[in-house]
Amino acid sequence: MLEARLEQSSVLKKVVDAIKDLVQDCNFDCNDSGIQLQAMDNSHVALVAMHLKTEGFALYRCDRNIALGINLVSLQKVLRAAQNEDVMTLKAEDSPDALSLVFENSENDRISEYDLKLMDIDQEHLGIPETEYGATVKMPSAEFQRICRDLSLLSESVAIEATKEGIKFSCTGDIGKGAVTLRQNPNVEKPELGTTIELQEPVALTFSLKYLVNFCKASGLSNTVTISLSNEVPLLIEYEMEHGYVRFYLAPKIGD
Amino acid sequence: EVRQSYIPSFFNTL
Repeated sequence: MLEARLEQSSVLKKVVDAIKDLVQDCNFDCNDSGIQLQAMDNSHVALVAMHLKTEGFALYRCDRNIALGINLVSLQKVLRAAQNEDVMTLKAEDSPDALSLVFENSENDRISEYDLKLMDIDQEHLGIPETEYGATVKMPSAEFQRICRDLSLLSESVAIEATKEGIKFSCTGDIGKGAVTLRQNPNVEKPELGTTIELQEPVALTFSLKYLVNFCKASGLSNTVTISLSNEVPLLIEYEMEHGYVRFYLAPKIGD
Repeated sequence: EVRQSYIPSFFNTL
């Protein structure tokens, strides 16, 4: 059986908010490393991988691996009843047909109990190879979100080039073209506001802006975002949390 | 002309 308690309901609320527009039905795999999720969007262009590690839970007990088949829209309806500061306890039996969610407010004078019906979702699991990326860029998540939104008004695709000068996002569309170049700027006082680039080799790839704008919904999870690129492999966009992460992989657009 | 590639061609099913 599973029993997992989060001090702050906002952790799960924010994660579900970040991925609910990309995937609809997915398995929350509960095991002794915590709660994990991996799912592709319907068109198989993007993959999201999430991990809430055991250390992030005030209490975590999972006797055997449990897959919780959940419709994220339904889960979000239940999570709306939780205040961000409520303590949230998730409970499920082995091979469960429902997930119990209990929200307790900090004054301890309101306790809310919900049961969410579970689904049978047979989703194949994909192997994500460890990759030495050609370029790894760490930057403010708000900055990345602004760039993706601005360029998505001009074009459907963005070319991302990482060189030792910096990282350049450029696009061309019917109304014209645009480009944003960020230079390495560590910002020693406030590292989370800086941009750092680790370059093993120059990289140039093209991606769909619609997906990048979608991924940026996760910006509330972290002040910074890490973008990892290598030629000919999917882009990795990672939002780190204190005890876990949400990662998005996006397949590139390939020129003939 | 660029065309979109797909995740399963990079990550194989376990």
